[in-house]
Amino acid sequence: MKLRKITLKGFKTFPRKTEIEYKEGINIIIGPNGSGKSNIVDAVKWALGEKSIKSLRGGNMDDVIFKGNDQGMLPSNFASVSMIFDNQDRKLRLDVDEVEIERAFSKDKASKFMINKKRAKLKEIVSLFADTGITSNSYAIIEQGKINNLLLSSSQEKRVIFEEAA
Amino acid sequence: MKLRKITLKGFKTFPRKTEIEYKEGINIIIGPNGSGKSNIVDAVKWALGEKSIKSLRGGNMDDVIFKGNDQGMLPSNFASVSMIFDNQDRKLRLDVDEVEIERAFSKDKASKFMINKKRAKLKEIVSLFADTGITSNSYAIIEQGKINNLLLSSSQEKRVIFEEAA
Amino acid sequence: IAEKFSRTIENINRHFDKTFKAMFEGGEATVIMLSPEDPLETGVDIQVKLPGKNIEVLSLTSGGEKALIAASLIFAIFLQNPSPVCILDEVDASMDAANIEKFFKMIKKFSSEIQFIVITHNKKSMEFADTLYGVTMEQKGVSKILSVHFKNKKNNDDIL
Amino acid sequence: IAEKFSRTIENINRHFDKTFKAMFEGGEATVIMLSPEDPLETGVDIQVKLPGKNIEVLSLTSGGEKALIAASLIFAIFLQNPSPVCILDEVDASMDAANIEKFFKMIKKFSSEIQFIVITHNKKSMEFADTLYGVTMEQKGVSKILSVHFKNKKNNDDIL
Ligand SMILES: Nc1ncnc2c1ncn2[C@@H]1O[C@H](COP(=O)(O)OP(=O)(O)OP(=O)(O)O)[C@@H](O)[C@H]1O
Ligand SMILES: Nc1ncnc2c1ncn2[C@@H]1O[C@H](COP(=O)(O)OP(=O)(O)OP(=O)(O)O)[C@@H](O)[C@H]1O
Ligand SMILES: [Mg+2]
Ligand SMILES: [Mg+2]
Repeated sequence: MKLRKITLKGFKTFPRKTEIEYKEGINIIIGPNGSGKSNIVDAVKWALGEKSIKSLRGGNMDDVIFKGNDQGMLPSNFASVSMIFDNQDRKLRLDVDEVEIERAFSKDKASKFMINKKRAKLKEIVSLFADTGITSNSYAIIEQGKINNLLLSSSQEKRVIFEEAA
Repeated sequence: MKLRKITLKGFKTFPRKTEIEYKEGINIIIGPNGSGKSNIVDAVKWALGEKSIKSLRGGNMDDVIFKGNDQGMLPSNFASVSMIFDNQDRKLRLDVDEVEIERAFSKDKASKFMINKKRAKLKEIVSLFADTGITSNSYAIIEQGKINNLLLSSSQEKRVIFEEAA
Repeated sequence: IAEKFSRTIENINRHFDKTFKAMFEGGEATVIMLSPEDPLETGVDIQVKLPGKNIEVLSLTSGGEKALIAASLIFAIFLQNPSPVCILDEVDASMDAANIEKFFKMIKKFSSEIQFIVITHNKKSMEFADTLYGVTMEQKGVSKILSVHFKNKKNNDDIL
Repeated sequence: IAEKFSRTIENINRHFDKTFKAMFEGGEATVIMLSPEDPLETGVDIQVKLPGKNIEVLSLTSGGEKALIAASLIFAIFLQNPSPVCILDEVDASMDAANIEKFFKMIKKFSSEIQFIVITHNKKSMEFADTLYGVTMEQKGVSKILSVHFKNKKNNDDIL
């Protein structure tokens, strides 16, 4: 199972449709402070069903929608993020070689989820990815400034991480 | 008022008496991970009367005493840190050109404080430095990983910082 | 199930000592159940001894040491049960040059099986990229993915 | 006293906009009393607008942006009431090369009046040292202060 492509539109600092194709091996992202690198990580977590806006550095869910700039570019009406996974090894329990998940959100509405272009519930997305190790709060996603949390976590919090690895 | 010299003995990774003379302007400390750079910052806070062992990254106060190494070097019996300040501008309200403060601590005993080699109470050290901006929890001492705390602090915590600047 | 959890902890314990020793070139590391008689409920903790030093009070370790210890633990969990994708956002921020080298060499070993997405500001780290992505803000407040380099390892210097 | 506090906030507000603009080459920053009618009790908060972007939700700012905003605020407080000594432990860890330059240039301006003690791993940062200290562990677990260079600015390259 590999992440092939992530598509962002209206999400944080990505007002226009932006596609990022990831390859095998080591993909390294660089760029100046504030350019949008960590926003891509937020997009991955959000598309995987992240419920807590705080862990996306926001105050309320509207904060994921592009707010415009001071050069007259208007705020977006909605945010959407989709991710396409290579599923040839069938790690995701769907009998297809490619799985696309998508999340879309408009102000004051609930998020809409899609699996392979069909409407789905959040819990379907969560259960689909549950055993893959790729979840919005996976220990395999280490946000900026958070690497030490693993060590500082309580013995019960550590237990949860080891249970997932079992 | 300037920091002239800091002397460590038995403190964390400084078992033998170590003197560090600081100059005017920009003093930069470099070195490998775990070599003892942040321990010097801990020493400054500790000598200024830091009460919370947690903010020195310890579990109990014994943690500031050198614990030995795995090459047979024995733990120290006590930890001491002294700092000498140039006081020609009389920012510290003592009528002397040089002020030396010292803190010493042995296992299971209370810390001993000295001002210019005379026994002093912790509260005397704290009040001596209170209006100088150099206190163990001063906003002018930014520990590793802590720079964002200023922004994330509550409006009341920010108030306290601005009050000190008044 | 209790059996399974105990066995998982034992395995990760062995893996952790291995990854830790590779990362720190010495020392020891263990994963321990705080109440081994109660595998279903017990909390779990780790204990490390850095080369040359005695058993650590974890909180006393330095910023860079904490990052490397955490990385060793995550790699140990990967040896038990690899995640297909691993995303690391500036975890090398507190590492010195020598440790960045060791850290990315370990990433390299896992990268045949695990897809890594790494964000960094460090020039040494960038050298380990198979593919390099630049993010910039050409237009104010708008992110642009500037380029995707499929790096030929021999031509590192051309690109950077 | 209420008068004094309000005046202090006004002053720091002016200083903050100045240091922020110098640090970010544009934008605006303010310090505001949440309840201006109650200077004795009111909480205080800051608000910033980064160049090209709209007014920030502070939590949404990036790691590097947070560090620079915090630094600008501390320098603003220094303009109001300088601390004789300022100790900075790896605050440049999340900054890109361009921002490290701006950050240390501002430190340089204050360094005639404030004594700085800065810990860093970054080669660009080290170039701003008047005096450089190396810490190593020659003997296991024992810190040693290796050298104190009184740097002649013209000879930067010799030493590094
Ligand atoms: N909804 C939004 N609309 C517009 N801009 C946003 C939105 N959410 C976040 N931003 C902007 O995104 C920027 C932060 O982006 P990000 O955290 O991805 O930076 P980064 O590239 O990781 O930088 P660093 O290297 O400092 O960590 C902030 O300036 C913030 O104002
Ligand atoms: N009481 C003590 N006795 C012996 N060693 C100690 C004691 N307290 C702390 N240490 C050791 O000090 C080391 C950490 O030192 P310090 O935090 O100063 O490193 P650093 O130079 O700041 O590294 P980094 O660049 O990673 O931040 C740890 O390895 C820890 O084991
Ligand atoms: Mg970031
Ligand atoms: Mg440190």
